[in-house]
Amino acid sequence: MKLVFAIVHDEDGPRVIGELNKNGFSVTRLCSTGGFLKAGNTTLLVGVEEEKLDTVIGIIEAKSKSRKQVVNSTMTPNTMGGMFMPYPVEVVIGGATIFVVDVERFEKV
Amino acid sequence: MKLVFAIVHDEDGPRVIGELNKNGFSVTRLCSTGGFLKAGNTTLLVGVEEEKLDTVIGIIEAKSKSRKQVVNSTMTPNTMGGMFMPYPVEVVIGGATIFVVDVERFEKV
Amino acid sequence: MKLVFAIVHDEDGPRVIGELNKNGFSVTRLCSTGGFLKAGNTTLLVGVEEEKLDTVIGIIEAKSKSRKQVVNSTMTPNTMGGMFMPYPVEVVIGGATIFVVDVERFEKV
Ligand SMILES: Nc1ncnc2c1ncn2[C@@H]1O[C@@H]2COP(=O)(O)O[C@H]3[C@@H](O)[C@H](n4cnc5c(N)ncnc54)O[C@@H]3COP(=O)(O)O[C@H]2[C@H]1O
Ligand SMILES: Nc1ncnc2c1ncn2[C@@H]1O[C@@H]2COP(=O)(O)O[C@H]3[C@@H](O)[C@H](n4cnc5c(N)ncnc54)O[C@@H]3COP(=O)(O)O[C@H]2[C@H]1O
Ligand SMILES: Nc1ncnc2c1ncn2[C@@H]1O[C@@H]2COP(=O)(O)O[C@H]3[C@@H](O)[C@H](n4cnc5c(N)ncnc54)O[C@@H]3COP(=O)(O)O[C@H]2[C@H]1O
Repeated sequence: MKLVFAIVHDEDGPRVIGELNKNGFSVTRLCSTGGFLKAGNTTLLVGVEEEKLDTVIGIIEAKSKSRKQVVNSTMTPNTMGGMFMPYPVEVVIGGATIFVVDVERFEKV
Repeated sequence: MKLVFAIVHDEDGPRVIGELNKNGFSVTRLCSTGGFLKAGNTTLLVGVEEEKLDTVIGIIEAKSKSRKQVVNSTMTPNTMGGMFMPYPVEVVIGGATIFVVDVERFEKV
Repeated sequence: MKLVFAIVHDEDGPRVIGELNKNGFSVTRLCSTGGFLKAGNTTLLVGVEEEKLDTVIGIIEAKSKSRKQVVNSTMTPNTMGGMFMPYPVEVVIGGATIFVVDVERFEKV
């Protein structure tokens, strides 16, 4: 058994969950926020048998898309010589960030 | 050290947490939603020494109970011949779904 | 790749996230609640390469501080002879509680 943590864009959340459920997979959705853009995103928890892991990752990949966002960068590195002029910076937010950890024990009680 | 992720029904959350605390265990509660029924549920995080793992799982099992819920199934399989008549379906929601992962390093700073 | 779960006090959350981001680390913030004090706290998720793990833990430690809180203890042990007089008890809330788990597979799709 593996536990998948997938961080997807808020807009992609429902599509990814729906497709996983349609294929018989159970999903738990945790509300989360991105550290950098401080915008809401969605962290999905999916417990899945090892032999189905590729299928789950394939579904997440197919249903979540990357997008560009322009932000006012206040994280200007010091090289600006101390001048704190926020200026627009384009940030690419990936489709999904996926971590897979091994499950030592699984119980449904 | 092991990290327990336990997904329990919202109504069982406080009872499970109270009993774990009473037995000296620390618990963190994450707000979560079930992917399928879209209803709120509770995901508990419990870091616990390996030799106490059975006790923690026993407490979660004792304090969370399964229940039946009738839902209007919109996930009708295609065998309905394309007719999209939602009809009531009984879904059993288990007491708790528990994943245990190994902790490589634990720090309280 | 390692996945760090760090539970910090709500007030320390933004400082810890800001410092991690400034050092080039990505962070996801999950909203959470402490089981015992029932107060909101912050659970941070940080996926990090093994050789940078000490740096991430160092930043979390430096930016989160422990504090004392007085609570009305309703968890009085039975030794009070059944009298249920809640009385003020001082509880020390640590700076951060950190769990590190191994990541078997990491994907950005
Ligand atoms: N310190 C930093 N310096 C410069 N640019 C930075 C940065 N931290 C993040 N970014 C950029 O901003 C995007 C949004 O990051 P955010 O932290 O809001 O939202 C992130 C975060 O919630 C999560 N995430 C990504 N990598 C993570 C990791 N290693 N650990 C934990 N969460 C991660 O996935 C969301 C999307 O990440 P993605 O990489 O696609 O897209 C990131 C990345 O392109
Ligand atoms: N492997 C796993 N990985 C991650 N999270 C997991 C999980 N197994 C269970 N969960 C979590 O536990 C809740 C209760 O699951 P349970 O299997 O008892 O009860 C489930 C199950 O009886 C049924 N169900 C879930 N997904 C289904 C699907 N794809 N097809 C048919 N029935 C489904 O609906 C009930 C409620 O599901 P819901 O998603 O709302 O809520 C789920 C979900 O949040
Ligand atoms: N092994 C673990 N697994 C999962 N989460 C963990 C954990 N250890 C700590 N946490 C999380 O970190 C928060 C702060 O814990 P700390 O041990 O510093 O500070 C704790 C501790 O000093 C005390 N405490 C917690 N549980 C207790 C219990 N069962 N009996 C007596 N004191 C307790 O109350 C403070 C606040 O606890 P609270 O539960 O509100 O909030 C906890 C909880 O959300």
